[in-house]
Amino acid sequence: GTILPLVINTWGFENATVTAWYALQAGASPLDAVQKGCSVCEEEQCDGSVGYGGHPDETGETTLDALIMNGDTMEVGAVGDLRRVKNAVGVARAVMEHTQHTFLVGESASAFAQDMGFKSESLSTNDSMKTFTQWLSQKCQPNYRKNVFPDPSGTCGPYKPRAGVKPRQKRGFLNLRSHD
Amino acid sequence: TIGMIVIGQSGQLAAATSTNGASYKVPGRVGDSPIAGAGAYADSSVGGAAATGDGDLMMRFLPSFLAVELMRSGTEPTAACQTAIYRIKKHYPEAFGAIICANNTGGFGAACNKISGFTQFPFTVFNPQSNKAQVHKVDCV
Repeated sequence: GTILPLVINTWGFENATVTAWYALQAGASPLDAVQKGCSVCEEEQCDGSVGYGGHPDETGETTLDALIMNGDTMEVGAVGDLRRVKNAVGVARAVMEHTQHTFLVGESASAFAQDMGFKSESLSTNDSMKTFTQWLSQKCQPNYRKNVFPDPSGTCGPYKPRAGVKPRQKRGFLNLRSHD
Repeated sequence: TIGMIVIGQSGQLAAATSTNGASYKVPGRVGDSPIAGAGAYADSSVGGAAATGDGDLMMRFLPSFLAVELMRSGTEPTAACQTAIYRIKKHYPEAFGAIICANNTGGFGAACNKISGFTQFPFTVFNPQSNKAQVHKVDCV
């Protein structure tokens, strides 16, 4: 039998689930509900893997990726490498609603977000800067570079390509809290 | 990362993801989350799926699209999720990845790839049966 409505999400992010559910109960569309649910995780920085202040890149900056998809119309809005805007899923929704495109990235996505009225602010926090500083002090380990010099397994960049590319190399580390 | 699927009373479906990606990534790196068919996929005539894990690997297999297409051909959500994971596992046995699947009648399931330190995957469900947000755990395959 049919058991609807349904809200389901990855990981144990219950506040996001509850928010989406009650949005539906209040008459919101599934599209609005799913956006609200994900926005809660962005505000709450769910397990450090969502929203501002988590998982800095090699330069210490936090960047965000998000997507929203309407299963009725197959419309999609997405942003990648979004900088200085906290509400990434909101910007993804704006891509869907205010462009004929699907996916905007990087600085241009941030400029688009600003044009659409989203606030521009740093995504760094004391925690993310501490994480970054520790990484620098550990000779930039772990490190996603390969086939470069200096050796990325023990030296920070800048890096240049190394002549000769080794065949497929096993990924050398795993951080179960660092997920997409 | 959060990946979420919402299905309304009459089967209208939406999916979304949001993440800050991998720690210490090379600047400019984007994971699977914002890629339709990879991080999530939704088709109200069938169902939806959302994946999580190592986005650099997950995005190579479009697991969410695959799971939805399997459900389109009648596969149950859990089996669809498992097949999507097996497709990745075949090439990357050590891949960190999980996926949730839901069909448009409210059936749902999940799967994950069993690796050291990751043997169960939690996901959260709210439907009329649970009447509250309930965290489920699935054993990884």
